[in-house]
Amino acid sequence: TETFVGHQVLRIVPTTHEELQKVQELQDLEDLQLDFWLGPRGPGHPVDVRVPLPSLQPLKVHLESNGISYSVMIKDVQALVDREKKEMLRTRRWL
Amino acid sequence: PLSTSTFNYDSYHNLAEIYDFIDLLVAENPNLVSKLEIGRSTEDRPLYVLKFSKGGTNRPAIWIDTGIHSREWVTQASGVWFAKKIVSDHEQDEGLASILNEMDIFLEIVTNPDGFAFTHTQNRMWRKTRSRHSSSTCIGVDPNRNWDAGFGGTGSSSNPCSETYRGPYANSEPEVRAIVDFVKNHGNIKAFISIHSYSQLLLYPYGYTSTPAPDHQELHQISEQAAAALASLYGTDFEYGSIYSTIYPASGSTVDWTYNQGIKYSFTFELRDTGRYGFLLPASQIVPTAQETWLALKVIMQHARDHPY
Repeated sequence: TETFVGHQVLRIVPTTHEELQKVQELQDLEDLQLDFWLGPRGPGHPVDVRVPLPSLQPLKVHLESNGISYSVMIKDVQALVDREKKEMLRTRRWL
Repeated sequence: PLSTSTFNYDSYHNLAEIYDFIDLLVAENPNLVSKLEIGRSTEDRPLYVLKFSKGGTNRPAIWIDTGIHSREWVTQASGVWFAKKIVSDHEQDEGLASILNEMDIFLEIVTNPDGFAFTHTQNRMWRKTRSRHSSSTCIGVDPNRNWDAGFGGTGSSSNPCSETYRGPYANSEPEVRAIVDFVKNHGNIKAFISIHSYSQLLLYPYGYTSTPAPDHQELHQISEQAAAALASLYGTDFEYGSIYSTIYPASGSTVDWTYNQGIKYSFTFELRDTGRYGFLLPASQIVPTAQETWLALKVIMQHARDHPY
């Protein structure tokens, strides 16, 4: 089973067409194994990306060096998945 | 659960549990609900559609599907809730009763069962189907880029490893093909609503071109009313507009194909939330999400009923 330990979901908000272009380019970088939950729409629109642990640092550095703002939407994806599983198990046991 | 009354609607369920729910609902309401198998998935799972009908032959119909992207769990869960809502309200709710007096409703709750099963057993974040078409090691096609409407154009990928891989040709996915065949054979579907998550949007064609759909103005007005109805319950704010202008260009999408088939009232929803939890929406939000979405669905269904074409 795929685990998401250390994965985070970042919200990137490109504010200019140049920043948008930089974010769009990330989609082609297969090595980073980014999972775009919300793809690039346009300047000012958020882009949500699930980032595996090994890619976190390089991505954050890349964004910061290009002056693109981002925030952490989900700090620990696996924690949410675990919580979801636990709730489902609890419901099944109750039934 | 022994009946759909004791089924837990505010919890996520796996494929077997949802298919059991479908059987229970049909058994409890044989005069209103039937189960159709419209095809089989790549991994040979049945593709079930619930038909809600008060009789008649080939009545005008409304189609609703949930879960074509497997990781969007709140959509399959909402589909279960919609099914129960229809049987609960079909007599006491005047609006719904009048819809069902004239039209049938088809509801496919798990449109991508292979992907959905995979999200429960292997990878919670799986989005695509589970087919293999090329020599690539990557599996799956985006079933919302696989329809024959601007197929292969902008906003879809030819890379089998991409999350928006369009597939080798239009309708390559049995899950898509089954709906295409069903819609064509039926020939009298008047509204088609495909439900996704997340980002709180109500969208209409087109996605593959910036050219406005011929019915753009009417679709926009319906969207405005539907979004207002949705917001009336919990204040949830939905943006609305064409796929192309509201999200981004996306070719080969479901509702572009249905619209081009002549189904004027073709819409896509993107349900809660706006990113706090994304695809991992807490189960406590399933019922509120379904409740508010139902109000918007009713606006669209009533409009389709009142504006025959």
